[in-house]
Amino acid sequence: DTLSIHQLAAQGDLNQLMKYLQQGDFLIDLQDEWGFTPLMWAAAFGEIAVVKYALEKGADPHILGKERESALALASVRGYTDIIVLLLDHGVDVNIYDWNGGTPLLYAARGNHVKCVETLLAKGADLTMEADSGYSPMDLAVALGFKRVQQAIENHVLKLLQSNRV
Amino acid sequence: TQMPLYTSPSLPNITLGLPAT
Repeated sequence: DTLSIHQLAAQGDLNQLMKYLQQGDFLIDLQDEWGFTPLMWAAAFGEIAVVKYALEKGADPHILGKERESALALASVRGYTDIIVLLLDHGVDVNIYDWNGGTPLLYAARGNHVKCVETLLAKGADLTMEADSGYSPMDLAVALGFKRVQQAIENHVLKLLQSNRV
Repeated sequence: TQMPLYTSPSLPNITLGLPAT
């Protein structure tokens, strides 16, 4: 009974979360001390049922944490592709960046999440955006030896080149 | 029984441990 709405979201406890929200739907966008909403906690821990429910309840997927953390970036760190698709379908910016100069694509590449990289690229992620340290998604893939991520980026570039041919 | 509390999510330093560009 004492768990916060953020903990309930992270733990995927949909029943308790629904009970909590009986106090008022506005609580769905309640921010914790880091500025994180229940949706952000659920996205970070891969709790897709909670993400779906929160979005149905009108949770705002655009809210950023105190260091510009986004639900999309948090899902990308761990490679939760299905959550990424849901968030993008709700209109979040695929190229949102944070204090680190981090974009969802950079986090997905850093984590070797190939499917996630492919999805973000297909949804228009900018592969030229670099982290503050100057690393692009391709630089990361090469530096870390993530061949499949490298290949996914190369395939995307080839597609772009082909579609630009007159 | 109550599940343990989850620690706050965070975004990692992307280039930690990588050589400078």
